[in-house]
Amino acid sequence: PEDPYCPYPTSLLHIEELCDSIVRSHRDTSQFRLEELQALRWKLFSREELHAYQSKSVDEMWQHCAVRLTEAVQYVVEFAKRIPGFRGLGQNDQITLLKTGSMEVVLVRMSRCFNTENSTVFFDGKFGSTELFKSLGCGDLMVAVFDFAHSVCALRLTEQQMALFSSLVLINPDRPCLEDRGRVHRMRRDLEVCLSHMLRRDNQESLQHKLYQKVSVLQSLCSLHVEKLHWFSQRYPLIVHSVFPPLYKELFT
Amino acid sequence: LKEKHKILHRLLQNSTS
Repeated sequence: PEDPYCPYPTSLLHIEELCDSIVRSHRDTSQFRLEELQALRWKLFSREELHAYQSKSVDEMWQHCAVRLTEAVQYVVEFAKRIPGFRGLGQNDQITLLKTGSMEVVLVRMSRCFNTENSTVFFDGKFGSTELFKSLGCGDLMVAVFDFAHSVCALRLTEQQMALFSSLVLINPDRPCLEDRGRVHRMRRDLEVCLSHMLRRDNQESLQHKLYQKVSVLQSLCSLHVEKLHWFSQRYPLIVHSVFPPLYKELFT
Repeated sequence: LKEKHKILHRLLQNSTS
């Protein structure tokens, strides 16, 4: 039935068009193509290359990772802009949704770059284990991030399912300080209808509950990241201020 | 909020072409 308050009808045709549009947006804003990642999955860092990373100072490695993370976030910003209805939101609400949602989507997308057979992630052009990030001094965070990637990979999401899940992670009406919560909620409801429609089509309705369970893990990973950043910026305030990417500082400090 | 997130705001303003 037509919902008078919903900016657009929730007919099946509309839902399928919305699904296709989100899948296209995901594909068009993916930092790495799946085929590329598959082809490179056995390209591991050599012992010497690993040693080079582990010999970096903590501030060098933090800066390096902040740059890489910021690159990934920018792809997520482009993804958000292409989600139907997102640009119709107020500018403050667009910022609010991305302020926390961008890192969460980066973490979801990271599972595409993860090889569960040897627990390695694609970074700087090759695959490396948590050992690669030793000099960050954030062992617990990296283990938690790798564990999360494992758990998402275990769901064996298709690219289409990942696209929908990413949009749901981003369009979160529970974020604090939203000015038009109702509008975000309506957008979210259509995305939920899209996801259940897609999972029903794929005969994988049990996935919906498992996906929603991931959201709380995502939030704890993001808080742990901010906690680590706080720890680091107390030790190296000048580094964060002077050489960290400005977008990273805007989002996370 | 826009004041504190100038870069993000600018990225959001850029066209999606």
